[in-house]
Amino acid sequence: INYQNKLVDYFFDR
Amino acid sequence: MFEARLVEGSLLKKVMESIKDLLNEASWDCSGNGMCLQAMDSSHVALVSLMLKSDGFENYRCDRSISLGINLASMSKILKCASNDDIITIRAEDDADAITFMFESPKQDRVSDYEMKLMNLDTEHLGIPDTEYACVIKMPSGEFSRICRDLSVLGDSVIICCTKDGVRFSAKGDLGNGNIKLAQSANVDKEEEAVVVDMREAVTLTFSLRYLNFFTKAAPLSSQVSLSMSEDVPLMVEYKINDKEGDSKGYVRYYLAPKIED
Repeated sequence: INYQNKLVDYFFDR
Repeated sequence: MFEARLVEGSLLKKVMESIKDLLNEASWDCSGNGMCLQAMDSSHVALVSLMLKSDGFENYRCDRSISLGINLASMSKILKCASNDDIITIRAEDDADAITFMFESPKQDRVSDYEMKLMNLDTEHLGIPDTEYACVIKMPSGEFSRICRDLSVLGDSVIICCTKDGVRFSAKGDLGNGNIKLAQSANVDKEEEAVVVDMREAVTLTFSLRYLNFFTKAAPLSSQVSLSMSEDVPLMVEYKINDKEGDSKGYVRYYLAPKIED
């Protein structure tokens, strides 16, 4: 199955 | 005081249509450069980053930067009260707790104004790193909408495989599977109908079609769409907003985290 990643895994919290 | 007058009011109507199904509420960050909005959907899987540049407005006054917290469903309902050929003026006092929209018919024989309460939103903004993408695909926006719609018949994910020959969109599910291959356009006579693949290295990524079908709501804003991809990096889908002369008035960018086979 495909696991849906989250954007916070890639973009940084300011 | 903030006041912005947009002669092509239909542009703001289209912008609202492009985000209202994806986002519930967001802040319009208004500054001298223009109106910006950045927000993630509730599941933090997709992000919208849009800008309407100040020089795209007939007149634009922003005494100091302000952030207008908006319930987008409400703003969308109010903008539905504007005709496509209305001139739209947005106004908010600096210490405002409300925002005003004024719609003027071209003959100025019908002027309506609507006031909407503002919300206090903590604008948590994510830092989007500048990325040199491995692949950038430019294609007609209608074509991309069609691909996303057709493939969602088959499954909830699309595999986008970009190579030097072109780009292939694949989906599979209980019903079966499907592939749509787009070749790089040979003769680029009509720029906006061309498929152009700028590939530094081949990339294959999997994305949710549900979100891509939200993104394609922006297609009326631009005849072209660009898909930017790198391995294990969110997809960027960009609809540029240009005026008739082709000058940039802004953009609507969507970012979508990939799905990982585990």
